[in-house]
Amino acid sequence: IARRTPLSSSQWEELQVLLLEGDLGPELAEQSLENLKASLERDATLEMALANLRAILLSLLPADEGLRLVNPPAAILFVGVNGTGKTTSIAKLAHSMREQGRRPLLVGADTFRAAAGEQLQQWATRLGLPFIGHEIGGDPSAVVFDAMEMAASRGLDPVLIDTAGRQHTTHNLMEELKKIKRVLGKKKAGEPQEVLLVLDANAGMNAIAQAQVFHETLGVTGLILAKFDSPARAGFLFSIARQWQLPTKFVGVGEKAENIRPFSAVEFLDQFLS
Amino acid sequence: NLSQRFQDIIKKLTGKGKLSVEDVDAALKEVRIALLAADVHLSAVKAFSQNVREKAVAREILESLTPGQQVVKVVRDELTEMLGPGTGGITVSSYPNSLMLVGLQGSGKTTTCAKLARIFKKKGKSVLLVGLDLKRPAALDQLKYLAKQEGIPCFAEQGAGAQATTQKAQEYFRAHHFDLAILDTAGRLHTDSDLMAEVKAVQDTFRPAESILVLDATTGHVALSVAEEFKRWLDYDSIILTKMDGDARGGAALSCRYVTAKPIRYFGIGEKTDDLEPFYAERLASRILG
Ligand SMILES: Nc1nc2c(ncn2[C@@H]2O[C@H](COP(=O)(O)OP(=O)(O)OP(=O)(O)O)[C@@H](O)[C@H]2O)c(=O)[nH]1
Ligand SMILES: Nc1nc2c(ncn2[C@@H]2O[C@H](COP(=O)(O)OP(=O)(O)OP(=O)(O)O)[C@@H](O)[C@H]2O)c(=O)[nH]1
Ligand SMILES: [Mg+2]
Ligand SMILES: [Mg+2]
Repeated sequence: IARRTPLSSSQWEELQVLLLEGDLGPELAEQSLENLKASLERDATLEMALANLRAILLSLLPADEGLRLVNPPAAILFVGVNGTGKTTSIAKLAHSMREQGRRPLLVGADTFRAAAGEQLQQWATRLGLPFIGHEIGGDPSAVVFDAMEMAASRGLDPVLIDTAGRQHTTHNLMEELKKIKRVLGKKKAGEPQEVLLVLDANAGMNAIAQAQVFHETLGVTGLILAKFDSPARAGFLFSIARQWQLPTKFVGVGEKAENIRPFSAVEFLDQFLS
Repeated sequence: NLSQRFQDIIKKLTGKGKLSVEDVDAALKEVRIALLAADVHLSAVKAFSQNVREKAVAREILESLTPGQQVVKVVRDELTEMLGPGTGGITVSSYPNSLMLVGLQGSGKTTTCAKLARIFKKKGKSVLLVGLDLKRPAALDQLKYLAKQEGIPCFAEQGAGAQATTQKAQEYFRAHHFDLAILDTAGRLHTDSDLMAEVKAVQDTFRPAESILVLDATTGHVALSVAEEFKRWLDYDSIILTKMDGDARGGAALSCRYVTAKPIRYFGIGEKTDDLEPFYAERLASRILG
């Protein structure tokens, strides 16, 4: 094989290491390198290979897109497995929305975990934004219902809904999310306008399984890649994009309110291949 | 699907009467793919594959009556050994003492502190939960809530700096003659030297019996550098692998074992305070192999 391919075998090895250590996964890594081999001339250099690889990976990602919100108050539902950064991402987005002149409402619909409501409420206080939540043990669907009423009566928009972390493998918890979505749709047609799945950039292949189940259950409209200030390269994003064309809308890059930015496929690619 | 590929290779191997070195190498390629799909770091995969190959191409394996089964056994045994020691749990040899939990953001430290506190309370020890996450909104509220739920005292004060709070916590721990302090620390990136230095200072103050790296079972390749850096700064003593109630294969645990050889104590298997299970190497080996 080394004689038939343009690059040296140690250079192919280097590329393989680059992809695998970036959590692209063995299947997509093998496929990408096969496509790359097919795309190269006999005299191709490592530089050309990297340029082609960049194009191959870029073609897997959907076009950059932001939030698609119409008819206020627009509800955005934040979901994901435990500890990925949902609550913090809501706070960050709310902060940037307020900077843009919007009047977001923070909704504490995680009525399960210890101090979850307090956590989002403290963020709201810190940011000077309105918050609604219920007692721990309350029905999250009831919180959501009240939140839409509050938003309509006070002219708040968008409505950012925090939910409890949950494993996608726990059926009744996924059913609970379906119910929250149904309640939103009944309260106001077309809601939620966005269902954002928050993924931890430190994750490996399990992020793909998470995306599959949350998407099949709810219809995910976009991803948030949190904790991308970690050296982890989040290569699973390529598999998720290839299989379900889910756009990453935002990237979290730290724990402060301003540490969020719109996703750029080109910037993400640069970082992935660096 | 990858685990099906691996199952097919196993079937082929165990069905064969005679095995060549080529057969073993073909099987090992599938094992490597399975391990990568399970989030084991590439370096650990290569080392593991090399260890297994040396054992698997031995004459007595290839010429045995059931060489295929022998090779599969070598793979399982080698993985179990690399993940070992075999069983978990934490033993504190003398009191008063402390345990310190550290790790990346959101890995499950605060919840695991409460789980461990429950275990030691059941053993008859007087436990003090100590909240040292002064940054995350409502982190102290979270620990206080869990402590109250378990009927365990909690030191959780906001308002002073990290160093002053650590000192105050230790004074409180000593003054009230508790057996065991369980220290909850803020999540941090292994690449943040200020925060790593901060948690090193906590370790220097309390000198805990165990500094425990709390690692999310979904962690990917970054687990290797996490293990290396936490070892470099703290020389942590052990690992707890959380969120094993999901379907993450947990290969990150092997990556950590490969670079630091620190024992894994427990699996976190849920959000409740009794959702902690002693580590079993064989169980994790089966899960990683898929
Ligand atoms: N470094 C870094 N940390 C982050 C980022 N986003 C969130 N975090 C931290 O990750 C931890 C978990 O964040 P949360 O917002 O509580 O996560 P969650 O998904 O709401 O967690 P659960 O509700 O318990 O499932 C906190 O310590 C956050 O400060 C990020 O972009 N970078
Ligand atoms: N399913 C499941 N969830 C867990 C487990 N351990 C912790 N969690 C959940 O994971 C999320 C994060 O847990 P925390 O205890 O807040 O994590 P942490 O490491 O203290 O987070 P930071 O302090 O922000 O770094 C919460 O939703 C917990 O309920 C586990 O073993 N299984
Ligand atoms: Mg939350
Ligand atoms: Mg915590």
